[in-house]
Amino acid sequence: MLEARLPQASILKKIVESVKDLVSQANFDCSDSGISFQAMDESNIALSSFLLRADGFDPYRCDRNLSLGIKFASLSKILKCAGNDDVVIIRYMDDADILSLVFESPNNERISEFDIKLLDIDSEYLSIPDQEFECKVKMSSSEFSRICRDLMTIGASVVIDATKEGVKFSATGDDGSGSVLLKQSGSIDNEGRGVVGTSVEMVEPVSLELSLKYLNNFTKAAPLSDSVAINMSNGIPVMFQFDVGDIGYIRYFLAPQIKD
Amino acid sequence: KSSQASLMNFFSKK
Repeated sequence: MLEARLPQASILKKIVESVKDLVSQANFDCSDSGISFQAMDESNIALSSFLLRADGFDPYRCDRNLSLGIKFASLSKILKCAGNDDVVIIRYMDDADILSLVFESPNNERISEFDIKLLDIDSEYLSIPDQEFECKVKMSSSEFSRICRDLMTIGASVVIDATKEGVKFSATGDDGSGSVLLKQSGSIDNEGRGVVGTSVEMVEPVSLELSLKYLNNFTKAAPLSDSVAINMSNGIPVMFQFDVGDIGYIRYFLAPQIKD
Repeated sequence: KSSQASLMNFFSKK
């Protein structure tokens, strides 16, 4: 069986909102170390994953490894019935075909229970090479959302150039072009005027072109974290990571656009 | 002009 009590429903609500438009259904993999998920979108361009470690729950009990097939649209609707500050208890009894979600209000005077039907999903797991990235950018997640939204008005893709100076996002379209440069905070020629919280750690400069449609989907995870880590190497998928407090993370991998 | 790569070009199935 699985019983996992999450002190704040808002965390689970935000996680589901940040993947439901990329993946329609997937298995939640539960083990004694926590709850995780990995799935690609239908076009095999973006992979979404998350991990919530067992110690983020209080208490957490999972007797054996489980794969629980969830339809995100249903889970999202049910989680809308939970208050942000409610406690959520996720419960699965062995061999059942439902997952129970119990929401308890902060004063414990209102307890609601919803059951969601589980699906039998034959999911494919991808093995992601464990690699060192040539460039690691860390920046404000709300700034990242704003840039993706602004550049979407210009074009369908963005070129991200990361150099020692900072990180530049550029888009070109039929009607014109636009770019935003975020300088590294605290760099010498930018003292006191840098955008707070931008850092670039690099082995060599990286330039990648990415679909803005996907990036705008990833920004739905911004409410989970003040910052986003963008890990890049030339010519390979980019990894975006939003930390979920100190209990886990959401990661997105996005295949780049390659020059013909 | 550029074209969208697939993740399957980079990641393998387990």
